[in-house]
Amino acid sequence: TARPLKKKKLNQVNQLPNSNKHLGIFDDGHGSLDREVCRRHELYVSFRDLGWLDSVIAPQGYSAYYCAGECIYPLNSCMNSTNHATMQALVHLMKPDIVPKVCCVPTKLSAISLLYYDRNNNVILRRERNMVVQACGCH
Amino acid sequence: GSSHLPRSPHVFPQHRLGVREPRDMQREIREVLGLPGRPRSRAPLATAQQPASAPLFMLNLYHAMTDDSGNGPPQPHLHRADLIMSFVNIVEHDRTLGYQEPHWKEFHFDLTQIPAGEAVTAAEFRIYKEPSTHPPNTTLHISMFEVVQERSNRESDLFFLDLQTLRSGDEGWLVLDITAASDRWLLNHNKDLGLRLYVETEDGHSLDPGLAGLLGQTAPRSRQPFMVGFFKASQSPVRAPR
Repeated sequence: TARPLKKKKLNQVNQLPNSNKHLGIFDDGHGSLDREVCRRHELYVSFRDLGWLDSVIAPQGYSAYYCAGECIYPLNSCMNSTNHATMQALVHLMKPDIVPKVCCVPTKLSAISLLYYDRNNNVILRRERNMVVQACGCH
Repeated sequence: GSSHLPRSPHVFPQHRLGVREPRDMQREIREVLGLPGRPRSRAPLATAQQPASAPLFMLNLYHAMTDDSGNGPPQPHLHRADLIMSFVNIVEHDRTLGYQEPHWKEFHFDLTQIPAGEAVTAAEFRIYKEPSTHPPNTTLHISMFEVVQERSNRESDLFFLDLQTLRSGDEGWLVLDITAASDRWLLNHNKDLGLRLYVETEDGHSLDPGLAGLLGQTAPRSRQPFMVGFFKASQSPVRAPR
């Protein structure tokens, strides 16, 4: 009697409402077995919140996006989707028959410029090209 | 339309990304984006002492760099640089009135903060000039040299950098090109950069830079002299000699 219940539960999982229409080829991999689907989040990195405004002149903060949820190949918890995608693309090249092609590839990156004081009160303007994730392959 | 791909669940350890405190995630994103670590608190300078000329100039550069419309005033050197550093002078020597000629003004900059591996694409020394009436309405030649070697018993070794000609009544920011000194300062990272400024009249007489209207460290905060370096990350930080 217990077994039929389990089978029913699996079906139930597959029928989860798909909260993100644009899932990648991991469609079922993302949402199987009670796992939270990988979804895109917007995060505003506020230099004010970080208490940096005594040395950061501009900007006040910047918007970045990241994936959060259950990805099938999360290499460790310190990576956001950008690094995750880059690493998986490399592994796919090495083991194409085992590791599927990556879907979380950043599709749009933009530069960020930061103006801040260094320890000697010199003012520094730094431009980081291709640094802020604007969109990734998951979505 | 997704196809079922064979999955090898044990290729990588299964970790949950999970949902974090925004501050943790901000720090994580900052580290991944390569933004500098949490800036250390700056050496306390009373606001009244803090030069404002360099920050104001750099803020204009920041707006020009982030302005995609392209409507702003053109900023030479900006488009090729990834890192722009401004330095305020730490020491200022004057050999002016009361000394025998030639009169000069000397500025020293601490450049130890320049990150390794950066190639200089351009460097400028900026000093504000007020209108001067002695002598009135005459042509002045402003020349800038790098102090290569200071000597206690005789004149220092100097290296010519730039010459600008203007009128004694002119006012505004004077920009002197000091890019030629960059090779040396990158090779001697720990040595201060010394810049010396001379003013001569049309008939070759040396003039006190202060009398010519050139402002030094005692100027109002928004008009104090500073230098700016434009850098680009490169494997060979030293420019090929021309």
